[in-house]
Amino acid sequence: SRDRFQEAFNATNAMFQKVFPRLFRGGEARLELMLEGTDDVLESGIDIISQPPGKKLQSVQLLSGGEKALTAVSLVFSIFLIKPSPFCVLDEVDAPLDESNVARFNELLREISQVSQFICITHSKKTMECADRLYGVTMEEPGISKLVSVDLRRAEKVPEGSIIAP
Amino acid sequence: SRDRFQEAFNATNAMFQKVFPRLFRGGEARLELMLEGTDDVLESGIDIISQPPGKKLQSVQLLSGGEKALTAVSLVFSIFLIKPSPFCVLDEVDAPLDESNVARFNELLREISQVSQFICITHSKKTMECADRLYGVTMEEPGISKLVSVDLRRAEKVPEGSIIAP
Amino acid sequence: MKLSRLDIVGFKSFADKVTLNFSDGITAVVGPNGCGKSNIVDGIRWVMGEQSAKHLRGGKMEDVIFSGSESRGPMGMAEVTLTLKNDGRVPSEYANYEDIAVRRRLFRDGQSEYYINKTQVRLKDVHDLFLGTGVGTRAYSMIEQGRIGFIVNSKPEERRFLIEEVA
Amino acid sequence: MKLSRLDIVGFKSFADKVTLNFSDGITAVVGPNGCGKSNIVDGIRWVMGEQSAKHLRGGKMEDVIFSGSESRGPMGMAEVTLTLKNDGRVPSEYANYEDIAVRRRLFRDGQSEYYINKTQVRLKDVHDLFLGTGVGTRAYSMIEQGRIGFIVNSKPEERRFLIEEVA
Ligand SMILES: Nc1ncnc2c1ncn2[C@@H]1O[C@H](COP(=O)(O)OP(=O)(O)OP(=O)(O)O)[C@@H](O)[C@H]1O
Ligand SMILES: Nc1ncnc2c1ncn2[C@@H]1O[C@H](COP(=O)(O)OP(=O)(O)OP(=O)(O)O)[C@@H](O)[C@H]1O
Ligand SMILES: [Mg+2]
Ligand SMILES: [Mg+2]
Repeated sequence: SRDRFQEAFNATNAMFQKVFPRLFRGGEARLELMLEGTDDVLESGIDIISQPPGKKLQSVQLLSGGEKALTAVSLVFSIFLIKPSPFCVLDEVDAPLDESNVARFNELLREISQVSQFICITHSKKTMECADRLYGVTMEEPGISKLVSVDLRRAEKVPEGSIIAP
Repeated sequence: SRDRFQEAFNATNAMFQKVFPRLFRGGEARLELMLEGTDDVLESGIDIISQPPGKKLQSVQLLSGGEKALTAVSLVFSIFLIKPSPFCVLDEVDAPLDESNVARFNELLREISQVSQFICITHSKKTMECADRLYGVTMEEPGISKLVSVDLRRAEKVPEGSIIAP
Repeated sequence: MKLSRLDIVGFKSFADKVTLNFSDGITAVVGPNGCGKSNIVDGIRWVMGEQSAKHLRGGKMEDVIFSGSESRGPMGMAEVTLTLKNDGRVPSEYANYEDIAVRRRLFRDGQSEYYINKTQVRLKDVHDLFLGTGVGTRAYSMIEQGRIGFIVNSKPEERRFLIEEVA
Repeated sequence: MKLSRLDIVGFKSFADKVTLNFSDGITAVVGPNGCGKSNIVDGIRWVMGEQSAKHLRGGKMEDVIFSGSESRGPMGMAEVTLTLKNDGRVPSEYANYEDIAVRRRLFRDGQSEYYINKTQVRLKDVHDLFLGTGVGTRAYSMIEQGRIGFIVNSKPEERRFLIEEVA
């Protein structure tokens, strides 16, 4: 199983090196196996090297909140592209991102959603607009959650005054 | 110093019970001293009881991300009103909040800013609009931060195409 | 295996039964703070066999049963049903089913039941069903609220599980 | 004590000197991801005497010195100056000053200097200056990015410090 681990690592690393520059519009990133005190890959740690465009190579800890979120999304999407899981649930992962990074995130999300189903919880209007189906959760009766559904493919863009339009 | 601690606790608790319903438009909250295994207040823990409007009393852990953030902001603002510190720095505390909670947060922020200076880092246009002075940070030269300043009191609302308008 | 529908009743803030139908592509869930969006994610983790109440933001597992509101009393049972469409990538014993409905129930007295297509099964059967598909409840396929930065902030040895899931 | 201005040079991503003038009320800081907004907050904590590099998202304290970019080499020194207006609520030895400028410098060789109104002082003097005003670097008056939920998620005994700051 050491071979399988190494193979999975190599595949993930190769994909990460493709997805990261797509999301960051440049820059580069890679994974490194940390074999501190052991030469057994199954005991190793994984180091993330992330270098946004125009910046010097630094430890991931110095990245900003949005850069960390986008780096993590690049890694999750990379794993998804190698071993697509039937579905993926993302709960407000776009919250730390600014408008241009939300747009890039949505672009890649649209692409990967051809392969897997996504359930995306979001407060961002841009992310809502790129969904195929939209559920609004309301608590008109205090403390009791109800659902309102809108199928975006057929429906007009959510009208401004509707229950869904925030 | 036990008396001072008890006094500070009572004052904070009383203020918290006023600020919380302001931010949540109803509901109630309070602090409780937890004297597990000791009767010395200086060793005690502080429990937060938070009940948003229309909901049953539950542990704070069950609150949503936005409700937790708003409860924490109520507590920080309460402490501020009792012992105003010269200034306060808030780094994207409005990120988990939906539009109507951001508006309530801004309303109270405006009020408290009569007493203390606030430095607010935000991505929300609504929060920007209620500031007295606005600094935009840019990285036109990759990796190097520069500042652009706009004094909102005099300036028109930030023009759509300008460097600041996100 | 594709997601086709989710039914929730008596779980967290969903006192009345609600149903989500999933299509291909992206399903967005929106709404104000505290309305119940993340409770839907908790419902999915729960029906897939999540055993830690803390992971569902509760103290004990009974915390997932609707505990009442201003206008209603607490309920006695929580039930979530996740219906999947069989697209060929399922464990062999389910190969003949077109739909696979996984159901979990919990009663106030602590009794809990699992069903697959209306037949009562053990927790292990539910875990086995999902294990081969890469959607284990801890894996990269469910990112909880506020946890996206965790992957980058965690220690290198904590990230190993990501690669193990792929291997 | 009121904030009047902040000067940063060579600290984190601020290679060239920048100045923020603070007015009464609210000063908003905006900009895209990674542009340097939270670095300003780190600069304020640092000049007020923060001793933990980890709290400034670094490994060692030298990580706060500008380490270079695509077009520039690393710098040898980081310097942040926070100028305060004396509104009467300052420790007695500073009562006669209208402005109080606190400066901190760090050189690559690890040497660090503190100044109050151009006179070199010890770290303890900087701490004493801020201690009485309620703006200690750990207190309720500086909420870092992503930490707002921490107050509610932390254990009851971890919240005691909030009341201690008020006492
Ligand atoms: N067992 C339960 N019975 C009734 N209500 C519950 C139960 N468990 C949780 N809740 C309620 O559910 C609400 C939280 O819902 P949830 O976390 O899904 O909100 P959300 O829509 O994700 O909001 P946000 O946008 O702030 O993240 C809380 O107000 C809590 O009181
Ligand atoms: N010593 C240093 N020298 C040069 N650049 C640095 C240094 N320390 C940090 N940086 C850079 O500063 C950037 C982070 O800035 P910061 O955290 O202030 O962003 P931000 O504006 O808060 O973004 P966000 O909106 O995503 O939170 C990183 O890209 C990092 O590379
Ligand atoms: Mg939520
Ligand atoms: Mg930041």
